[in-house]
Amino acid sequence: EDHLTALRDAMGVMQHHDAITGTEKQHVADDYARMLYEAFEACSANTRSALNQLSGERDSFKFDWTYCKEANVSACALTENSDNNVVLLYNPLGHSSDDFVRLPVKEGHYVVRNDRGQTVPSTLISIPSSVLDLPFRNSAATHELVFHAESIAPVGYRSFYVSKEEEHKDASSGIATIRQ
Amino acid sequence: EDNVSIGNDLLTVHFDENGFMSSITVDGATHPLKQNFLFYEGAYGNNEEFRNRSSGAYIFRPNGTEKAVTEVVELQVVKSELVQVVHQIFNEWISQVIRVYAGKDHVELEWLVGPIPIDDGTGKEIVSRFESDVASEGVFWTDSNGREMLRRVRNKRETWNLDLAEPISGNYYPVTSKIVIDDGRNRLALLNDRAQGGSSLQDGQLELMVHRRLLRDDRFGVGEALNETQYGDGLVARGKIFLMFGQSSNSTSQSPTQAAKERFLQNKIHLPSWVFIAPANEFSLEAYMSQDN
Repeated sequence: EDHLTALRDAMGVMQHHDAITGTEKQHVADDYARMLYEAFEACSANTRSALNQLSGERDSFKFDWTYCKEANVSACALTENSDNNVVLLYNPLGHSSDDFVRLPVKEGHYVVRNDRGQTVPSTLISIPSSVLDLPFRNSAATHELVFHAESIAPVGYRSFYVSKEEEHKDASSGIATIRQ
Repeated sequence: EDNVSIGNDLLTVHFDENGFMSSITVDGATHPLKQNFLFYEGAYGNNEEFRNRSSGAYIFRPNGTEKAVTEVVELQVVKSELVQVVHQIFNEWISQVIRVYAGKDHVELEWLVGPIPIDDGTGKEIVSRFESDVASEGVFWTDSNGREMLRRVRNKRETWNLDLAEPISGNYYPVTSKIVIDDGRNRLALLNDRAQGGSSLQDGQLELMVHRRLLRDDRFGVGEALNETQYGDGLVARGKIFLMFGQSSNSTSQSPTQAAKERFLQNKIHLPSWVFIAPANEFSLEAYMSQDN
């Protein structure tokens, strides 16, 4: 409850229009960012606890949940550095939905499978040089792995197993054709 | 040498020889649709009189000029069955990725703007502008914090006779989810991922302000210029605009109206799927499939 209250407190402060519009002094903007960050981190304990309860407290599904805070510059330490990942999409809408997932990865050959082990079409798209060259971006990802997550149930989820594998000539996934 | 285009079964986006988006084909009909980034230079006032304020955190007050950031765009085209992509580089500080996903009836434009240069001593406010053949006749619609769309008429107010001293900012409105023009035959909608200012300054035109960096305080209270920095340089911003172009709503049609399609897309933009990623190096695909995951 203390963690949640930290975020409630921060959000209470953020009701002020200054938190959105840029009509605050820079040191106030920095303070807003600090408050949000600390509350966000505090609530990660609640998120971790809730997700581990949902997954049944089994050891193999007990994860140390973290947030990919640099996803907006196509960077994610998890997807870049782990050869195998489970990707789960939760649909918060009240109707069935779908999404094209884009995961920052290193160049390679990847296979995406659904929860029945069937291969899901995927492709690798290079990350634009303008993003790769951002001076503050600290990432080894050079490409985005794109796949289509279809028919995610209303307020439900769908999961995928993404693995980096040896390249096969008849692979279903490859680097998309690039024309300059 | 080829004409560049990307698309799917539902739409095709064409680019001209200079690398700009130039037209869109929907339902077999091709319509001109240009996109470019422009910037306004912020007005520098002395802040001593009400009509002589500088452009700043509280007010958008261009000095009347607008400039295109470039005449030629560098392109890279990536095509696959799932998604077709154009990477555009406008200059050293503006680039964009345009995507068309398989089976989707919208175009995704992911812009990257900054650090906005100020070494020429002028503040700049950057807009993404779209020009179409929609005969909008001065009328456009903007949302009201995601709720009903409000009809806006250029250079006009509902309840008094307007004499606009500032024809650009005076026609700007808040856009938190959608801005639309519609002439009864064709309809152009832009959906954004964050609150922005937007307008339709000419018939057939829509624009959204994506980033700004200003060097003077506007004296409305903040006491600082809107000149944010990070790592010693100006801020870099990245975001998305979703474009939908189609026929105007036809009440006799059995298919969902264009506005209804926009509403579904709007829901997905503002309530996207939550993505959870878990490293799975310690268990196999078989283990993953056998568990009640």
